[in-house]
Amino acid sequence: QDALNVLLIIVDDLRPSLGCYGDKLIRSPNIDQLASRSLLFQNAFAQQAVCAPSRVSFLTGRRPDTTRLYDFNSYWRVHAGNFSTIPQYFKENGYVTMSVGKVFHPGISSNHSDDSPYSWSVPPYHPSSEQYENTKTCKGPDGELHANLLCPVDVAEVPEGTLPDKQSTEEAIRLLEKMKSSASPFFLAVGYHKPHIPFRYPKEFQKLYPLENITLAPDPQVPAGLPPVAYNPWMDIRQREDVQALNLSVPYGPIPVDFQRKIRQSYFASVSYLDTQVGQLLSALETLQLANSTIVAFTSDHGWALGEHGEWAKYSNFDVTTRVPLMFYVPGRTAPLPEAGDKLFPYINPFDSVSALMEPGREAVDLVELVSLFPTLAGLAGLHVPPRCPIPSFHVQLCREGQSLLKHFRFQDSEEDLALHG
Amino acid sequence: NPRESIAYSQYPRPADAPQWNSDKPSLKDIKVMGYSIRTIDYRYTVWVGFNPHEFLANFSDVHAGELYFVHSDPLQDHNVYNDTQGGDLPHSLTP
Repeated sequence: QDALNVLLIIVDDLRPSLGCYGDKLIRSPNIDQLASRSLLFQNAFAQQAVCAPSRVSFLTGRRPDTTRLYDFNSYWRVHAGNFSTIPQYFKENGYVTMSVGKVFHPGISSNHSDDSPYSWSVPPYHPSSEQYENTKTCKGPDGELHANLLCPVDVAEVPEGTLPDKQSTEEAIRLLEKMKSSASPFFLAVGYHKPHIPFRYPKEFQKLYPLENITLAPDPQVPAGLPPVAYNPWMDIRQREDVQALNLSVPYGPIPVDFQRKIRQSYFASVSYLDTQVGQLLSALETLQLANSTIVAFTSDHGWALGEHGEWAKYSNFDVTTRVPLMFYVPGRTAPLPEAGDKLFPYINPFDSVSALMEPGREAVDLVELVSLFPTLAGLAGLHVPPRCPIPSFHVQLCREGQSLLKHFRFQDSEEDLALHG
Repeated sequence: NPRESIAYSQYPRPADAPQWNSDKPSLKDIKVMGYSIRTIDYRYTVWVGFNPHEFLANFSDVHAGELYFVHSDPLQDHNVYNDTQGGDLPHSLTP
């Protein structure tokens, strides 16, 4: 049987604020639709709630205490051990592996190369408009341009007239078109930047979340019994001009409640914008007749606190910062292949108020970890699952510290899954 | 059995009190590591001394702890770690 392709979608700083995770406020119809065709893990957790350590951990299948990356300043192959990565393993098994957008964290932690050439068959793609993300492109109330946290933009007015995730979607679709006629299976990783700060998104998405509908976090105070060492003082958002102007006290703030609601509004708007990008990508996958031969994995590197416990951003051990969305669509296994003329992933416009409520797909409630992504994707694609790591495993190039999640793909109602069991 | 599933997380800190680099301490500045065990029922975290040169966590040097029970405190606002100190914390909860 032909090898299954893999499309891995990694969303930066996305907490499970999604319709498919029960959040009734959020308009995420395309991700909800993917979930309805997938096995969705309700309780998936990152091993460290910050970008580079989390990404290196799940892409190598090792825990941070093994990668020894707790910050952004070392490359595991030099600093800890020559650990194979998920894309490298697929590449060594005959796949064409490609990276679009933010998959590895850029910089030292991926050797300033997204771990090329080890992980990727072709040079990784980074959207050119990413360079403007943190520049003064946000129109303030004064009509001037600022480098703000809250940055709804008129896309026609920003440099290059586009945004990084739009460019990433276009490039990913271009690569899918190329791979359609390839004899080799592909492993395509697409890393979306939003909803990572700054919340820079097409301003029309703000209309989905009228401020009067936006509440504060259910528990916006710093808990009395929280040890000071556990508290994250959200220093990154304080650097943004609009937050600086609030003259907040360090470390506990608080942020004025109207601005808290604006932050939440912009995070949600960014999620809906991101949802449209995922929707266009999945619709193109189906249009190119690749949906029946491609596993789709969807996750994020960690969550984000939206005022809970008086905190913002990630940088802590709370569930709101470590819990992540995690779902796998496996053609013919998590959803039957569509009848002729039916579609699995038709694009759904989040502005269409009538988008039907999505039937939930299959769900698992067991607690699982992002470090399980490596063995699980290998197993689903029919590759040998790497062996469990010895302790310590610095000297071992290929092994995994996470459990394989394949046992969750055995569904009672389908005897064919016994094959997977075998 | 979902009860048997466990998820581990961790987070580094440069000091016991919040400071300018608490969110993203460089390796050399990490003095404390918070290790979390999560199950369907609880999240248990100990913040322990950490040696960044040896990459060694010292579980005898506990700076602080957190314990939240999912059923009674899903938002993790009521830390009961100190209430359970003095030895009656079930041994199975200690790492």
